Amino acid sequence: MGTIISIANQKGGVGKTTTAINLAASLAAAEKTCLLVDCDPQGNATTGLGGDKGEGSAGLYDMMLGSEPESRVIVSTDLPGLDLVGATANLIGAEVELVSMEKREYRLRRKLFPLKERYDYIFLDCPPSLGFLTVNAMTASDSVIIPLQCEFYALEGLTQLLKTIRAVRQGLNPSLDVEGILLTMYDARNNLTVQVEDEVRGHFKAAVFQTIIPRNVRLSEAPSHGKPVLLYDITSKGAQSYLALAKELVERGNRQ
Amino acid sequence: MGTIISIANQKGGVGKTTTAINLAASLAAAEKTCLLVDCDPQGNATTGLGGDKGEGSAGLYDMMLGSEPESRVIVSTDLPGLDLVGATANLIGAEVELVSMEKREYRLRRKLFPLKERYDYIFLDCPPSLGFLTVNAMTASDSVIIPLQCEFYALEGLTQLLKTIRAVRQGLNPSLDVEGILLTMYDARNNLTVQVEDEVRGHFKAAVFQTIIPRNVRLSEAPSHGKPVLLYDITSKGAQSYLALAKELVERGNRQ
Ligand SMILES: Nc1ncnc2c1ncn2[C@@H]1O[C@H](COP(=O)(O)OP(=O)(O)OP(=O)(O)O)[C@@H](O)[C@H]1O
Ligand SMILES: Nc1ncnc2c1ncn2[C@@H]1O[C@H](COP(=O)(O)OP(=O)(O)OP(=O)(O)O)[C@@H](O)[C@H]1O
Ligand SMILES: [Mg+2]
Ligand SMILES: [Mg+2]
Repeated sequence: MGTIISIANQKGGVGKTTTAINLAASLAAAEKTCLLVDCDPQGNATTGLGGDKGEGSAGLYDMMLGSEPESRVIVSTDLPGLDLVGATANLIGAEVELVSMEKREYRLRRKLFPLKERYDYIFLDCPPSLGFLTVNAMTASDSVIIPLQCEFYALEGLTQLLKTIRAVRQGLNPSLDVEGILLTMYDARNNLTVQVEDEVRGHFKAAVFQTIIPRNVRLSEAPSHGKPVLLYDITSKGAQSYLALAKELVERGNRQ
Repeated sequence: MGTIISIANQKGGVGKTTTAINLAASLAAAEKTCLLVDCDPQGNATTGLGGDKGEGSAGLYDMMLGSEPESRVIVSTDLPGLDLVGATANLIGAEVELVSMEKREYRLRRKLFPLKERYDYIFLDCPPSLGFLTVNAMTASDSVIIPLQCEFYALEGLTQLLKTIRAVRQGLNPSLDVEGILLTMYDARNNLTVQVEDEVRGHFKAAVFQTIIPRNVRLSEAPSHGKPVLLYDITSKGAQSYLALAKELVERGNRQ
């Protein structure tokens, strides 16, 4: 039985999409079967994996409204073992269209639950907000990975995010856990980075992944080639750090 | 008669808040009267200017629902000539609470229009989404400044943003213009940065500000002191670039 994990943080630009793509790809390279679901109407995870957001393509919107067969919604990627449910532009409208539906927060959960049989990991890349799509993703998930940029504003938003996770746990999904906080865009030469790390590790202790993702230009170049960084430049620090994260995640899972 | 300018881009973490705070502060230092309105429930602009988001404070939520007198909603900052309307946590709920109100997209416009008599510039810091608060801000504005991080995903989102601006112009605010595209977090040593600049200047020509905002650690340190960068370290490249941007904005205004 696979695990469903949301990659969420309402603070913008903290590395949610970069983490979703490269963690899923690293696990696929380690012979796990993975599905990446792009829950952000921006569709960055879709483009970053070479997926199609065009008129004729089907994606999460179709999955949630049930308008297309699964075989059209789930597509393969350049990496064996990694499939994708992309985001299409109409995803922006899903919230309004589902507003009258009963139990609309459970929509994604109902659609993804059967897929836990086929995938070891299902990752949900969330938009930078705590609205309908993020709540749907958290309601469908076993746990949440919180990418945290080592900056002042990113730290400020953590309290609000943890409140939302607690609210989803109490109201919609009692088994939702925090998988871990992941320090991203880490620059050891920068005082602010080290201060944020000290504060976060001091406060959240073992909930913070040991693996740190360094600032690495290869990570921001790979998406323009529609590839995860391990297919773009596996020797880079960026690729190596996500491979290490994948290993840490698997080991955590084995211990439980 | 002052000008109302939205700082908007649905891509997260591109420098919207940093631009709103430091451009407004730079104009205030140049003897213009400025008001910064924090339209993002995250409240980063509020904290970055030393404002209070606590239980007892009033802010944009109260302004939009008309539940507090203006004297409690508009507060002064450390910088003479720069006032703030902060974001409080209840701002998240404004969309739902205003859903039954007539012409709810015009709410902010009606509240801000009279303030154009008292301020030379009113800046609206938008959240990373194209939802209700951003549409309200654009409907209230004369123009939009688009901060653009020199990265692949940020470029991808530009088309969607320009579509939304056109839609607001056609349906809600016929005089809405693009003030300019501002290149942010610019790192001249990075190929991707230069490629993005070439593409954007090639395509958008004079709509792109001459002033470029470099990546500069002082810009990310200043918010933790609740100060704009010109009060934190005026000699820094970050502070100097926003002073140059203020000058370019004023000169553009004079030419029209
Ligand atoms: N470790 C890193 N080193 C260098 N660049 C990075 C790193 N992680 C992400 N980036 C780049 O920083 C930008 C923001 O990252 P990303 O888009 O993954 O964040 P996000 O949280 O998904 O953003 P949004 O809030 O818009 O969804 C992107 O251009 C990405 O390529
Ligand atoms: N030119 C710059 N150089 C270095 N750091 C910067 C620069 N501009 C912004 N930052 C930092 O990068 C992060 C993102 O910037 P900011 O929060 O202003 O973006 P935003 O677009 O407002 O994000 P959001 O989408 O969450 O509202 C912040 O931590 C900020 O301090
Ligand atoms: Mg993203
Ligand atoms: Mg912001």
